[in-house]
Amino acid sequence: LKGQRPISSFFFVK
Amino acid sequence: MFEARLTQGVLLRKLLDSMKDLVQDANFDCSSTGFALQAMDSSHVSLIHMQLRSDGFDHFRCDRNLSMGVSLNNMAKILKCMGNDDVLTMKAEDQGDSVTFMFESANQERISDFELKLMDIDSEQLGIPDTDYSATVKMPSAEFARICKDLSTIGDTVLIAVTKDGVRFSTTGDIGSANVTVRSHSNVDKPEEQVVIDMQEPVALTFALRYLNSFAKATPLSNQVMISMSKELPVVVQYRIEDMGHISYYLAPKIED
Repeated sequence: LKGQRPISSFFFVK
Repeated sequence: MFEARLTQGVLLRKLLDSMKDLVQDANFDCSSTGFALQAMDSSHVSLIHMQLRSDGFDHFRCDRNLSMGVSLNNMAKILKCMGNDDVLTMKAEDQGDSVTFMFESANQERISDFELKLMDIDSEQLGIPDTDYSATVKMPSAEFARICKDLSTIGDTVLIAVTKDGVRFSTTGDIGSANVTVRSHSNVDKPEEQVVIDMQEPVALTFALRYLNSFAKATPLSNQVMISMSKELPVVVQYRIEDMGHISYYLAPKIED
């Protein structure tokens, strides 16, 4: 999606 | 063996209705802690995290951790067959390939069971760090839903700005612009109508209204919604489910050009 970071980039993979 | 009984079965139907538009297939994680789900929407812009604690159920048994992959749409279709006052029991075997939903009418005169086939779904679990948010707004969930819906008639995105004076929702579009400001106020007699703003510092972020409108599908679950924001971090839109848990939605802010 334009102008939006993927949500996963704000969190960490368990 | 997993077995969970919920007197207010309708609660699970409301939960499914608040997730199925964003997420197609997801794993429900059953453990001794409770019944939980974490999933990203298909465009990976938002994240849903819902949790019902085991002690909120009338009966809860989970011998070993179980991940039940389901089509949320199909599960929602089955839960639509449940009466509004029915008691719901979910059952699944440890190595089984299905989950059974049993609906009991309040007077015990009608008992039905629906079996839903499970699916294998690959999903990575994301860790959500604890964050001290710059601002947290608690407001009536119906008011938040109305604002998101109303602003969608004008624009695609909303700027949510929290100051000590209140929280302002603004949008602009081809036909014009709109602002709605909600001020903090308390109501001792009707706590569900109060607006509480807890602000460490002013914050203003822009979000896609399409997602906020999807989150607002959770409105029937709670009278109040809690919106937490910090600069450049995803907003958290949380609906608390009384005595049981919560459903929280995380949405990344729009990046300024």
